[in-house]
Formats: sequence, structure tokens, C-alpha cells
Amino acid sequence: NCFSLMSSRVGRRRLGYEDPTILASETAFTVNEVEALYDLFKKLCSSIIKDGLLLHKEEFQLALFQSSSKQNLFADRVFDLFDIKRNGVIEFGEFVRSLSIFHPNASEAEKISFAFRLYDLRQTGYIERDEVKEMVSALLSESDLELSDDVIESIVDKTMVEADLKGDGKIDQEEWKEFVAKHPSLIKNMTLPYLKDITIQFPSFVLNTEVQD
Amino acid sequence: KFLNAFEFISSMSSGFDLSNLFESK
Repeated sequence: NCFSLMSSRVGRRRLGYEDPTILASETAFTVNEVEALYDLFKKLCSSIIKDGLLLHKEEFQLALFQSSSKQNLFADRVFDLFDIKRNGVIEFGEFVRSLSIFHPNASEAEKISFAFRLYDLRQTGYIERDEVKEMVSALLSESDLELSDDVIESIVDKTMVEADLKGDGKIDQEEWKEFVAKHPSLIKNMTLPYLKDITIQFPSFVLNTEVQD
Repeated sequence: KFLNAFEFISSMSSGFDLSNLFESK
């Protein structure tokens, strides 16, 4: 096993690989969890484009939908938010830092803020009325549900009346926080229970780890 | 069924369900 340990260590000194100890210190993950995530990340990265430790949008979509070409507004937004450097690919450090927000131990404030940025489609610093309508319409077009434009308008109106406390036609971060406080289920999908037992799902870290948590 | 547009959005968006990342292994 000495050989596999050595080759694993050499293999990990690759472009884009960040020290798990540093990543663990900056996120909700333990060092072993970061190492387990590395195994997952390597699998995702090599699914289509073999260019090392870079996760492309097609590979991200393939993992989410079992299809690399499916267009999805929210998968696009999540990818763009994970791509912190905005260079069109997700690097390992970006993957860990972003997924950390979905960890059961991450703060509610981080989750609320991520959801706000997700829904702020045009990154204006506000969730605007037309963005709410665009998201509802996009989801309806993906589903079998059919609603008339009047019904969609009334759903969006009702939501804006409740969320847009200042009445300026858009939801700011403060208003969003208050709205989520009234409807905590809105950030339910900001927590992935899977992340609690990532080391059980990806146990190969046991052979490769250099650190015991 | 949904109290507001965001409940609809967060419940219906499969693109937001990252658990698939872990099931794809």
C-alpha cells in the first residue's frame, strides 16, 4: 500500500488541487470530508472533458440530469454561483467552498444569502418582479402543469405584496431575510443531508488520507 | 398547495437539487 499512498500523494499535487487542511479550515467540512469530496469531484470532472481537475457545465448537467445538453435555468445559476472566479469552469476549491453552504452545519445566513443570489438572475442586487415571473414560467414549461398568464401574474403579485415590504417592485436582501423567516421551507433544499456522510459514500479516502480527523 | 411563488420555485426546481451529484457516483 506504500506505493498506492505515494502515487496518490504525487497525483494530488496537480493544478487546481487545494490543500484539504486549508479547505477544511475555511468550510463546514472536516479534512476527511474534503478528501472524500475530492474523489467525487474527480469522477465528475472526467465524465466528458478530460482536461484535469476542471468541472465544465456539461459535466455538471450530466451529473444532475443524466444528460449533458438539457437546458435548465437553475442548474445554470447554480453552476455560475459555484464558478466563483467566473472563468467558465468550477475548480476543486470552488466546489468545496460552494458545497459547504449546503452542509447541515453551515449557517442559515449563508443559505439565505445563496438562495438570494440564485434568484437574483441578472445579478442586480435585487430579486425583481419579472425575475420571479421568469422563474415560475421556466418551471411551468418544464412540468406538465399549465397555468394561464393571468394565474401566473396573480401568484407573482401575491408573492410580491408579501415579500416586497418597501413596495418598490423588487425584493432586497433585508426583505428576503424577513420573507424566509416567515417561510423557512424556502431554504429546505439549501441543506444536503448527504454531505454529513460523504465519507461513507466515498470511502476510498480511507486508503489515501494523510490526516485522521 | 403552494403558499407563494418561491415555495413553488424551490419545490419544483430539479436544477436546484444537488443530491443528484452524489447519486451519480
